[in-house]
Amino acid sequence: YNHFPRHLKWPNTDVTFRIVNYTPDLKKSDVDRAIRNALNAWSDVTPLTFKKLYKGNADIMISFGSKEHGDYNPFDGPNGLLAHAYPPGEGIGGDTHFDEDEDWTKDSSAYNLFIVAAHELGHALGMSHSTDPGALMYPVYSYSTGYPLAEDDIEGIQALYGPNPNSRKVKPRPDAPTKCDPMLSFDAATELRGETVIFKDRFYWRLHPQMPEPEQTLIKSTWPSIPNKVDAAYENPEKDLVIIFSGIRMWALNGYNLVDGYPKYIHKLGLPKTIRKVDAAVHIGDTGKTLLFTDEEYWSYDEASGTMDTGYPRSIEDDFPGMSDEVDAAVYHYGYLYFFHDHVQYEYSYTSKKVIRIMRTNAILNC
Amino acid sequence: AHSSAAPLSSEDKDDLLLAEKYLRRFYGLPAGLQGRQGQPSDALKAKIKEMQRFFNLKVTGNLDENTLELMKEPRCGVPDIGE
Repeated sequence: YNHFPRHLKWPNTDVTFRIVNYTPDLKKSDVDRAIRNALNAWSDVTPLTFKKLYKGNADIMISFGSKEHGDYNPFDGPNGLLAHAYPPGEGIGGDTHFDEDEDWTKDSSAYNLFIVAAHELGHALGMSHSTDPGALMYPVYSYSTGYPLAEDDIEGIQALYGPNPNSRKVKPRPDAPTKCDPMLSFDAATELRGETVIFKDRFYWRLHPQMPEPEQTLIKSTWPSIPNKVDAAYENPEKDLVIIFSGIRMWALNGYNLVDGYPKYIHKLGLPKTIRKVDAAVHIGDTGKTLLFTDEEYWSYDEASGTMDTGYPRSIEDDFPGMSDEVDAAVYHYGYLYFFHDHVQYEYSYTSKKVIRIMRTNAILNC
Repeated sequence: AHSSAAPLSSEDKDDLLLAEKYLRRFYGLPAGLQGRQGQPSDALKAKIKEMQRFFNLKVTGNLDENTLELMKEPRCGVPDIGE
């Protein structure tokens, strides 16, 4: 986390705020609720209290405006800059402005006002931007549900104001996974147009042969319509599609776009209704089959006919000697199947039909 | 990297303008022309590195794809460093 220079903060913990005007995108009550909930996220973990004023000057004046809106710090139309706020202080200090040219929502369909307000009010209390992609105070917008502050944010605000005297415990938003954590495990992995994409918690890493450093990004930043938790994923290169599994539903992505008609239920593939989750999926280009792993078994789906092959499910252990565990994620490269389970990666040779190498899971992330 | 011989394509020029605008707003890049026409100045390269460091990108000083992609993401209007 970071503070502003000189660690600017409010001299006392009873702070006032006023909502000067409202966006037409939402009901007034929705705006009131989003702002109140955003302030509560910060008061939950500090001694700060927020009193709402309806006229006159408050510490934090909240307003919606577009382009040049009176502070010589113009907005830029839709997207790009969403909002800004000023650090604690007299006059414009603490004031928080939202770009009216954005589409403000209370869900993930556009820019969620609660999320952006929680971030901006962090600035109004003295927080600057964090370099932790899992933190609320990270500069780039990302949608998420639940309590918005990560451990990083809580440490930062408590360094300014101390903890909540009632010590009401909140469950911080999980921080971003660190790629060289020796115990790192994967949620899912897939190829995507020549790159390898690895999913973990709310994030994914993009691996490209020419890019030595895997790039970590929030799932929602790239694909807002898919859930924050991915169970399995595979690419069908013939159709230029990536199928994402989460729970009993699956999404089809064409690059960055969700294919019409999705999400669908996984049982459309021919899996029995007793299957409630796919652990891993991988497409074998040489055979045109997609293997779907569930607990200790796996299924073979024929992409060309769009049907499940007969004689399945079969035991993973029987058909992949050396693979004694369930599978978290799987990818296929040049005749080798890579199975990931917990912090271990198994390299299985299709030709010699056995596991020929065992590595750490995050070896694929250059750790 | 842009080769000094060939003139910049309009797309490269757009990228350079986008980067200058972004780094001016969020990283305190001084206003005014940056170096010779279309060539990133040392000051601009230094600010690109500062931004790449902040976002844990590979620090190259060049406007590579990841860096430009991040500059186009919707974000907060408060600078990432300093006042």
